[in-house]
Amino acid sequence: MNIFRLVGDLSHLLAIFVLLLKIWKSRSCAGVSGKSQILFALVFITRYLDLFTNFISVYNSLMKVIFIASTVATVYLMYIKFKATYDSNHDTFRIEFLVVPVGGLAFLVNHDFTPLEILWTFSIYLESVAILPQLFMISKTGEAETITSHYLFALGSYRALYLLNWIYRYYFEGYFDLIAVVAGCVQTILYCDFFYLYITKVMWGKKLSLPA
Amino acid sequence: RKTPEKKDEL
Repeated sequence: MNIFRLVGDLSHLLAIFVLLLKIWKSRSCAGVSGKSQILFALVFITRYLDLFTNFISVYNSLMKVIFIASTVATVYLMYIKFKATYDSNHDTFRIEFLVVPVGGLAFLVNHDFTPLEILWTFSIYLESVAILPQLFMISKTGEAETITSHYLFALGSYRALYLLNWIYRYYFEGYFDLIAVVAGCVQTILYCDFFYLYITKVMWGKKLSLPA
Repeated sequence: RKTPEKKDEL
């Protein structure tokens, strides 16, 4: 464990709880893409099946359980409890256009052709693009609530911090996972446009709105 | 450079 990974994990955790708290406190999930949340739930469930097969540490297992539970809770709040506030007519990204190609790619490009490894690879690929429905929704409505942009900033920072972690691990531990690194780069690149808007607007107290 | 068999990251 190094500082980049720890801060990355905490940033990830913060993102999920910022979103949960926003929905819970405002009793509304307006402006949040339910499709991205379903994809994240799928990401965690397919990646953390190894909870049952190998034990790393209490920290590792605990975080996995928290990630799965909190994301499933977000999906529950959006699609059941606060369904009336869900902005479905702006959340029109077709997730099959992500899930199907990513599934195919996981079958073709993986470290090992075993069920758990293919699901892990699927999860890594899917995570890299899972935010697209959310970004698509913001581009459709042209704006995002400030709290939603804080969520996105924390979520995007997590993978960027993991990139630093992989550089660190490559030099100091000889660790290198090409699949994770390539997917992590793709994931971070997708946030670049948002990071720019966040830094130039939200950090200066302005609302995130897209130029017309 | 090797990919570890056990995945210790989240």
